[in-house]
Amino acid sequence: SQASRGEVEIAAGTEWESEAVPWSLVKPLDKKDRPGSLPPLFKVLYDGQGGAPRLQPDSRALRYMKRLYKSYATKEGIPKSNRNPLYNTVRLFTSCAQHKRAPGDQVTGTIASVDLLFHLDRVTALERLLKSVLLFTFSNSISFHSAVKCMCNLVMKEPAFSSRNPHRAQSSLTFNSQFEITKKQKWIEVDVTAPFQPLVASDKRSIHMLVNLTCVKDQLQPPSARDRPLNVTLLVPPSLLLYLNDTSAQAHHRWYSPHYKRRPSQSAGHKRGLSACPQGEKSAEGVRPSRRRR
Amino acid sequence: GQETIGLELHKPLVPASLNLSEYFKQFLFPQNECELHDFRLSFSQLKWDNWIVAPHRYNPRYCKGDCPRAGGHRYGSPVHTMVQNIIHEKLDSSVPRPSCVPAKYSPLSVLAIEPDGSIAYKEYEDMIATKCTCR
Repeated sequence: SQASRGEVEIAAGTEWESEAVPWSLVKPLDKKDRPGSLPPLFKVLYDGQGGAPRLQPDSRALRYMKRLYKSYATKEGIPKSNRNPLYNTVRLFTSCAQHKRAPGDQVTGTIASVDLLFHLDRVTALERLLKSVLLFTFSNSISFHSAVKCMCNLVMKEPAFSSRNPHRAQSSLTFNSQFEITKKQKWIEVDVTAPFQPLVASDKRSIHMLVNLTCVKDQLQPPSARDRPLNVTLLVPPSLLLYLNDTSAQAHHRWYSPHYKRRPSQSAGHKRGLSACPQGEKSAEGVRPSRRRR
Repeated sequence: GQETIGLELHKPLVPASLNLSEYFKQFLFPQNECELHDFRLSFSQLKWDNWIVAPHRYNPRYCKGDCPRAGGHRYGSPVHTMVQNIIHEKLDSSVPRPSCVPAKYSPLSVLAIEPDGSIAYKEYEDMIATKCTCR
């Protein structure tokens, strides 16, 4: 496939030549030569604007993504074969505005409900959403004496003023998810693929939601430990993790690379697994026929 | 027959005129034959470390060297490569010799900070040369 792709690019003549140019950081190129649809990495290489001012990310979020990187790639940046082949992009967004709506209740451990707004402008049209996760962490390291059960309640809101229909009442979609915080757990991932799928698929550029987190102590605990208040207000307002499949030509598609061989039995199981997450099936099927045609 | 065997054993393996080093030269590959070379760079050298968080070191590797006349056996070159060589040598030297270029690549995982402060883990295709060919 490499040779054929190489031939196709060489046969493309001028188009390929203009693609080859982005790497020439030696001479700045004037605007007219710049090809339109280059992914962000090449645009920056092309413009030499690596130094463009950037907002600094949240340090805890950066720590989490560095840990994710170490589990997905080697020190030299070679992707490891142990991760899910369906996604080749993971994006972490921190909320732009967090307003605490109601104070937390120490006894039941309800966190102040938090109003979150995520701007998803960096998600490109060629990136298919496969999984969405709300990522909670604690403002400082605390350890529980035993497991804690939590309920996460999400109320998705229309943006305060939607230009399309300014008079439409704010609609909201409620979503509940239960999970358990074990001792010394640093990160809590709450899968919110279901409520996010329609929003991201409808190409929403920002998502507004209310998050309530109620954590109750495990009733099996000895009475003495039970009356110690559960200080969940130490939870930092969550970040949003999107697992995506970038279908652009420059992105690495693991299931097509010769290195990634699936055993027939595994591929059958793989198909069954796909039915568990229809989005993955759609995007994978969606990608496969076009690539086969090409 | 013992005498003949004795005589045979004393016969020199290589013709006296051709000394050993000359004899073996015909089996050595040219010193600077087309092959893969390393080029380790860090994104801080390119001043991109303010937005590329990982990897710290990146070795895109590159292909360099002369293409042997019979490229097919080692480089998977098409017959066209040999034809181009013959044209260069016998018909028109303005036609260039075949070039030593990458034939296969591997992807690279990048952790980058986007302008809006979000963080992206992405895998880019064809970022590291893994095999050379003559074309």
